[in-house]
Amino acid sequence: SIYFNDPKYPQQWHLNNRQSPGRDINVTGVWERNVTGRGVTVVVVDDGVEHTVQDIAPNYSPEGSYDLNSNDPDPMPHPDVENGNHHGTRCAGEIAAVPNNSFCAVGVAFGSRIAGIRVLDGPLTDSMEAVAFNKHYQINDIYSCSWGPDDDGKTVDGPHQLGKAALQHGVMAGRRGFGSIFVVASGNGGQHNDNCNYDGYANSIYTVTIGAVDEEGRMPFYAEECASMLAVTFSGGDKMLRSIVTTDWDLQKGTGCTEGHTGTSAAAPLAAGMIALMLQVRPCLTWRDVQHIIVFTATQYEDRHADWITNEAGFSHSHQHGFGLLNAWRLVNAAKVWTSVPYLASYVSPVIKENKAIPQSPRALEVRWNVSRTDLEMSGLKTLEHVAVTVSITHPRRGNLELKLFCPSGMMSLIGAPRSMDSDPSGFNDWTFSTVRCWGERAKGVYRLVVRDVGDESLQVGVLRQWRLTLYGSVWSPVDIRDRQRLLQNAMSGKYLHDSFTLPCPPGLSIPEEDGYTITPNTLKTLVLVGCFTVFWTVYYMLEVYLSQRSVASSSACRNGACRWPRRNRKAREEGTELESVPLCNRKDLHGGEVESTDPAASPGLLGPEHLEEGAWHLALNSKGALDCPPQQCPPELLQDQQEQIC
Amino acid sequence: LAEAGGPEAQWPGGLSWAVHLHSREGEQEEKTMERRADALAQAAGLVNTGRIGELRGHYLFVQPAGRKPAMEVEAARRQAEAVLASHADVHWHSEQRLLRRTKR
Repeated sequence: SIYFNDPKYPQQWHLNNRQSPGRDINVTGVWERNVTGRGVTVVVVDDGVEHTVQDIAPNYSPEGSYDLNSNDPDPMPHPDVENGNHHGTRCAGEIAAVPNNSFCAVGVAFGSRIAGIRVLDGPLTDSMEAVAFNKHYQINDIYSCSWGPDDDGKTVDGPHQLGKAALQHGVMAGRRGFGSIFVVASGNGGQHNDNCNYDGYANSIYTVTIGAVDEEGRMPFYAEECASMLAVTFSGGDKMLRSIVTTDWDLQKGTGCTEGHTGTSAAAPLAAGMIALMLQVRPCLTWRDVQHIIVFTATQYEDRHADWITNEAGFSHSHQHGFGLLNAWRLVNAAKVWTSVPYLASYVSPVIKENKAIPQSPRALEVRWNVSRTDLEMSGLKTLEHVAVTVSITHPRRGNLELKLFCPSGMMSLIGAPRSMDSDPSGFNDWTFSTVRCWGERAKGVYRLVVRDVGDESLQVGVLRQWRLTLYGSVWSPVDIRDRQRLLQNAMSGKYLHDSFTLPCPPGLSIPEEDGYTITPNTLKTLVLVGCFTVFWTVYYMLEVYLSQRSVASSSACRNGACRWPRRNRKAREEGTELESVPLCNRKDLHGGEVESTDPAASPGLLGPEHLEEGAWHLALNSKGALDCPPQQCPPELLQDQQEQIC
Repeated sequence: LAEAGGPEAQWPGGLSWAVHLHSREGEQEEKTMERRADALAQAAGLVNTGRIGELRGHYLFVQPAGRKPAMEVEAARRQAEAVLASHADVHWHSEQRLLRRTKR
């Protein structure tokens, strides 16, 4: 029953696929129930957002936006030589393009507000990233980040100290304490055998890592396998397959609409939009609740090339597709009935010193660590979420290394995939790998780390120096997990997705934002210039008045005690050729009689301008010639009235 | 005016350090910490541009504006590093470098 007059909506197959039913995000039923992302703000952290485009302007949130490259509040993208600064605008359109405006496309969460943080169009430092991740974090609910370190198959990088601190601070204090939701694209390094576990943003426990599938449900050529990927959604594939239709910028060669948005860049904003729908129906979902709901509701689907394995908790995960396809209907219905997961419990092992040689394949080095009931007693940790391993390894060619982690259940995660293009000789220095494949499994038991060298025997042997195991999870038991799965299954009919059913939500914390620099330098400069200008003219005018008065006072008429102030020329006053100033004087008739003011409030003897009617103003000061002339020599037009000001 | 831009107005091409100060017991006021940061920056020959985003206790110090020859810049870097590395108030510090980030 959903109809939009947006001309490109029929081509937005990812929203409603008529050619291949089921190969879309299943969102139309959600829209029919008036869930559109209302009340939620999503911010695109990218190269800018052209918020003046027709499809974005009505949903644009200036309060959540900023430009960190130019240091001003407006994240408009700047035209560039490569015509490349359209990226953020395209991502924004996927999320919140306005429907039914007869223009271009429709966003997944078209009722939400969309903001932009421009940070990629210029030099980027750790501190700038940290500012971006927490910018307006009480206004912005979801941060969509379709970028990361190079996907060249040889980079190992992620957020540095400040970026990590900002991500952690965001999930602790953002969104009134429920936690900012950070959505990241898993990466486009598939052709280089890249793996998102070498990307610290993608394998962070604080981020929702999203990969891509094409319209045929297959892993695109650019997609990366990854043990820490949560889920996938649709994007473009090879040349024969359709890409994502969304808003474009209209600067340079842009037209305001594109049919060519692709990559994992296009997938992450769709996930962000679906999360916005979730937050509309249940605003108090925490950052961990969102991850849990994705794990519980993502759907495994037929793909012979994917290594789907069902873990001990009943969740199926593949390195190619995470826990499967995101499904908006399932996500929103699950969110509607979701009660918060218990506090985050964690266990950190001691640093385990090994200093053991890493043998050539097929042999492997296996090290173990037993996590006992006693180890977990203090935290209460029972079932797992993320499992992380921090390693230090020396090796002459880093890409030859393969690392596998086995949870107590036997579930295997390829956390460090070999990369043929990575010839770095510095090994791993406290690099953290992670996996989500053991989600929901029991935490207690023996964890095995298996490391081997898949490269050339002629190289010097590598050494596992030390490693450390970190478990994240909750006090939920396996029974609790199964109960929750049943609860969600019961909700999938949609019977709870109406306004008369709402679980109570706590109000959240009131966390003030740091606003120390609300005045930007440009504004400050403008104010200073205006101030200087004002001061200059004030001084000038005061000097002019003072000098004019002195000049009159020094004339013979004034020395005799009667200054003649000729009547003002009204025409000249209106034309602005005369200054308006009225001295505080008695009015005195030319014949010498004092004229009392009829205003009882007027102080005796002194009348200020406020006590004079406009027409009764007898101007004191005009041209120099009038001041200098005694009455009998003044031009007649200056002596029109019989009443004069006598100072 | 450039200094008043805060940590958002970064990277005019000069040196900059992120510094995390130890928080003192009972120290609640942001202003007190800000003053300590100012004093520390001055001691290191730098200018405190303010707190980094929402990270309490984290400040960005930059080199004072103005073109300097390379040798002077290097000397300033060494001085700043020496001060920050040894100062009792500094929990952690790091010179800011450019990051490579790619759209996906």
